[in-house]
Amino acid sequence: MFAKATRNFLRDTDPGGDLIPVSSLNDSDKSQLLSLVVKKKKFWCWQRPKYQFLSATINDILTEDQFLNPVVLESDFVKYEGKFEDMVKGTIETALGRITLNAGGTGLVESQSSFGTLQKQEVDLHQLLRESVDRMINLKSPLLQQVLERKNEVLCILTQKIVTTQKCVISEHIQIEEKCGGMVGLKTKRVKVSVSEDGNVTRDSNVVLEIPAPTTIAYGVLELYVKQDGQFEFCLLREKQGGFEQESPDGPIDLDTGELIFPFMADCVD
Amino acid sequence: GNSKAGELMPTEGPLSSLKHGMLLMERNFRPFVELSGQHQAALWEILWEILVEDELLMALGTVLDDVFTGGSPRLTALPELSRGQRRRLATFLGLAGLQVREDLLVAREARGALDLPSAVHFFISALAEMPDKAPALMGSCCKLHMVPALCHLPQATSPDGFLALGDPSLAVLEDAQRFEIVRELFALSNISLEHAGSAVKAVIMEKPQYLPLLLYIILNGLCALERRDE
Repeated sequence: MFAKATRNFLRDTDPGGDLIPVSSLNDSDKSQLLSLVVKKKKFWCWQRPKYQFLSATINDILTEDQFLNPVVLESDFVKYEGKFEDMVKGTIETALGRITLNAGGTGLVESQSSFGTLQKQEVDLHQLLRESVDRMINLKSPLLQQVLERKNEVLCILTQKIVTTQKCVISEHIQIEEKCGGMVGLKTKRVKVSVSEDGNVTRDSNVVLEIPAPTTIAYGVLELYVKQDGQFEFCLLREKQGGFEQESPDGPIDLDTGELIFPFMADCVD
Repeated sequence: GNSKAGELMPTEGPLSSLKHGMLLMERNFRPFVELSGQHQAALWEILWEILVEDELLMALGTVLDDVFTGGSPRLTALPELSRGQRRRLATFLGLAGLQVREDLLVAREARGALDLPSAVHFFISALAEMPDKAPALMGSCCKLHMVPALCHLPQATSPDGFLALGDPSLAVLEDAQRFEIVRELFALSNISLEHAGSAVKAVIMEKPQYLPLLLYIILNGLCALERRDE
């Protein structure tokens, strides 16, 4: 439910952009600036890459006494209010019975979503770049060893995040299946986000999630390219891919699939 | 491999341009066709539940990606899911030819001649990348038995993008309400369907990304699984 709300938010505010939706409330706590994030390379050509938080920051994997102290910039991001139209309308007669395609049977269902006023927090990149010169990553840290074991992962750091400034309520409205003529009609879920102002809770929903402020709902990362000796660089351009030097970025990834579907694998297209 | 992948990338133009990939998609879903009727029916039943539960669909995509990149994911590591959802996931994975141990660790058995898990991974990954409303609309198309007709559309479309109504195989497009469902589903997949006199114009929109391809992967998968009816 939280994942769907954050995904919808980015679809409206950052389509095709670099922000990544937070998919779990638990991850929201882990999303500190300079947190380590692992990017998993996609398997099929159409997939978006998946990201996983590590419970550590870059300071935990630098060689001794080399901490980075980022300057954090804060700014208003957007006041988000979205209006959605749900589902096709009407009913259909079938050979087996009648199917109603939305809860009411007629009309369009509209819902509004609002995370309220959102704030953007980001690391001052110029300062970060200056400060990270000559810093080294300890490749022998147990955490990195585990990342290195999996060949299809890239290390990233979190450099920006979008946080809520007000308490919000995420509720799920199930458009109930209708049983007609022995058949089950359409059942879908709508997710609605609303800023909680007067403590009222929506009654017509099955699940309600109240999220406190500040909760991270989206974030941006920078990929790292880590050399064999522990030196690293940030991949500032889209064309520049992160990874570990000992692993050739173009080398084979240990993917296992049936030979029939080979042309659709990500590496074939990339 | 590279040239085939390039040819399969959808571009703006008539829906008929997708037909080059149809044979490959049909071949990929052969493991679905070759299942016993009982196995197909069981897979179908649980798939119907997954189509309307997006959390389950996302989790399934993640688990299958993990398995196919050499991992052994554990379903208990999916805190967002309820116990019932995990149970449904385990049932689906079992029917998809994967091993689900008692401690909910998922693993892949040695690959057989018919690679059912690969076909399932292919299908679920496409489904997981579709816009939110698409799986439910897809479910409606299944319930209304429209899937085989929709699979046939790229072959039936003329090189300039027209589908001539009156062809019995295109009857689904003649019913106004069925057409509305199909139009909405195709619009979500960046394919425009519009009535034009006694025909329907079917065109892949500008910058369609992978969505038309994904739609047809899913339709072909559903069609292969539905053959138990024949």
